[in-house]
Amino acid sequence: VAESKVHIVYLGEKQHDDPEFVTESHHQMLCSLLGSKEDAHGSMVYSYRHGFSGFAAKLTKSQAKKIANLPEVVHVIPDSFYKLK
Amino acid sequence: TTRTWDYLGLSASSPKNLLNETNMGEQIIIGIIDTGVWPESEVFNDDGIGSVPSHWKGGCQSGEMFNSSHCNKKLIGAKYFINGFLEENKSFNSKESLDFISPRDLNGHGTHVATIAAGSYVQDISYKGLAGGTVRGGAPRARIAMYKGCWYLDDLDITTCSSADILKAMDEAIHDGVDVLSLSLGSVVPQHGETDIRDGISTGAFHAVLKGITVVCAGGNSGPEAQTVTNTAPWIVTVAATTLDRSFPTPITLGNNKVILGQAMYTGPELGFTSLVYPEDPGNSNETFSGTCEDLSLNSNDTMVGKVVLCFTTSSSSGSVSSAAGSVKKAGGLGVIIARHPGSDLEPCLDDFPCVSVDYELGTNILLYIRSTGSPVLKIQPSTTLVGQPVGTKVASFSSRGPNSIAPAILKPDIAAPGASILAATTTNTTLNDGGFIMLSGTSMAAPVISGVVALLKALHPDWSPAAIRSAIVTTAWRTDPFGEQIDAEGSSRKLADPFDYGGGLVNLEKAVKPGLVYDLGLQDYVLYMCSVGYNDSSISQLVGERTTCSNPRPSVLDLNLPSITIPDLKEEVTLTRTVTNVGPPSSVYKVKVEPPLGVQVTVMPKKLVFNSKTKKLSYHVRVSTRHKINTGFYFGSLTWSDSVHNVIIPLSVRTQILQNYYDEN
Repeated sequence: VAESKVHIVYLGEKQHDDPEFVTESHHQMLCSLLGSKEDAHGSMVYSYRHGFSGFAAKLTKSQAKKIANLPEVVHVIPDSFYKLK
Repeated sequence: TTRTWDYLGLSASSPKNLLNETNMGEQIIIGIIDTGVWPESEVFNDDGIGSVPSHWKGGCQSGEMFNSSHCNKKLIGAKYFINGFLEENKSFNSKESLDFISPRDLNGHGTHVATIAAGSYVQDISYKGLAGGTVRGGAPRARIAMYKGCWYLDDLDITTCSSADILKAMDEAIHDGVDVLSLSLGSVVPQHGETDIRDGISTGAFHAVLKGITVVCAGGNSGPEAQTVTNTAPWIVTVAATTLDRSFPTPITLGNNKVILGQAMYTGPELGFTSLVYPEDPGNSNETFSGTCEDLSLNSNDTMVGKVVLCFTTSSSSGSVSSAAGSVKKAGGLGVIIARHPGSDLEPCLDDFPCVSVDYELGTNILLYIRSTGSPVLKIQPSTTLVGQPVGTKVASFSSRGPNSIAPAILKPDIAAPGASILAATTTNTTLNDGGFIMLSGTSMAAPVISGVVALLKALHPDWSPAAIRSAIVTTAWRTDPFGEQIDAEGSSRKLADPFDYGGGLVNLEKAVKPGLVYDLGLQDYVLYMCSVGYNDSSISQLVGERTTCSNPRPSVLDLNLPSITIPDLKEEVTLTRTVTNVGPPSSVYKVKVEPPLGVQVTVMPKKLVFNSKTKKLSYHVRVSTRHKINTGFYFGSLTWSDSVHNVIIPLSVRTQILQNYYDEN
């Protein structure tokens, strides 16, 4: 089974003011990619819904590539780590 | 911080008292994304602080050893974000980890940074007698909202921050209504190749800035090498670290009565005259000897037992000091003298073991003394605190330097602030803490100085954009120390500081509150930047949430309205545009003054800008050409608009590249 890692799916400026609506749209995007609501919920790590739109989810490389091709996606980046300065 | 604010001319007693004019930032909320907070520290007392600002929409999240009663009118918010970290670190055991699964700070870094930005006054604090004074933040009454996104990974003994967690913290902070976001975090170089927006912090910062939140980030500690600065997005305020005018001279007296002043934070008893050794083969021994600090453990115990050891190292990190001290202590030695390049990151050694740093010159003096006598001895006295001249200001050697490796035409760092040996609060469990206070060094400590200053500026000018605030601190910064002496940039070797070391210079709040003119940036300017660095129309439209088409041909990044001009590849003559907004008296007349970089011709049109109640914003053009016939390095100058009251100075940095995209070794 291909290993899934946390990826950040960045969608740019929010298209809606209601955070719940924004999060629901993220779940729908994941659901159509993964095939079921359960998988979508299991994969979702964060929904970014106040300052901008996007979400963090556990995705395999091929899933990340697939979702990156959607027109509403600005980019998909694998989770990275920062250090204290 | 017992010296920071007096040094920057921001003490409560300073004549033009900005602290009272701004009510010490009482209505401003500073969001800090870090390792959490130690709420019991006195720096979070809320004595005399009014009710929580009405625009606050955040909360105080309970968790392990932290509950909502730990928040107050100073520490008004505390949340934690760990999902990304947990997904990426399956070995992490929440139950066993030393870290608290809550906003509580294990590391102490977040508590230290929060103190510097907005800590309340705490009198008579020192580090075991050193650096005594009043600890406080830049905006002592501003509110603090801590977003814990960095976690301790026990099995690797590291503290790390997942970008998914940091991004969530930024998203929450934007929702909660913070006015300033302070991040003393950064990635390592080289950064994301394509563009900076792919970096989590840059992404979150972009949207925060569009919502009027100033985002201040540490520039990184990978100096003094060039092209190491991080957090380089043009919408972020990127901070370099300088030293204060304070040091900790530690007298070393040799057996020939010569006294050498090294640097240390040695607060133990005087070490009377003791045998001194530099481990080297006397010529008739088959033992192993090494005088290199990192290799002292190769020496036999007999070589070091009961003695003070001199060693040399090429490393400028404090790690080499502590490892040398460990080796000598283990062998039964009584102290260590480390000859090294200045590291600007002094630390005490464990258990008050005497470890004193000197430079190579003084180290060699000591070595020649050792070789000149049969039984060399020395005495080490406790460290003292020396404040003011002749202690000069330097850009700290660790402070990351420009040019910006992603977009060299965007000057980074933007500004500098004191970040070496800063005394502030920590947790009461942190190694080496003294009563919950500790001295730390890093651009982590410099960034919150700027965050505190930004809070005061926002209190005075709530309608200024983040770009206007950045412009105000850059164009009014000291390019000398506050007493008129030049600022050197530590490195091997020391040189006069230039814009790639400290951006516009050392932050000067007293001037920044009345900058005269500002170089502002709005959404269209950021769109210009993205078009110029190659984003496609659809991405930009998504990013900004409205249909956007880049002009054809695409705009030049040189025209981004920054308070600096940086031309990394000058060949033919270029003409660029800048626009200034008058924030001073409506009827103002400014004249231009140019200090051109070596061998570069700079012509400004027009030479005079006349503002009035109807004309608040004016543009000017700058024509730049080179007389050099070779590929040069960067040469520096400045461009000043002056109305004889305000001097609006922007740095000019120009590199001639007759042969473009070319690298050579000579």
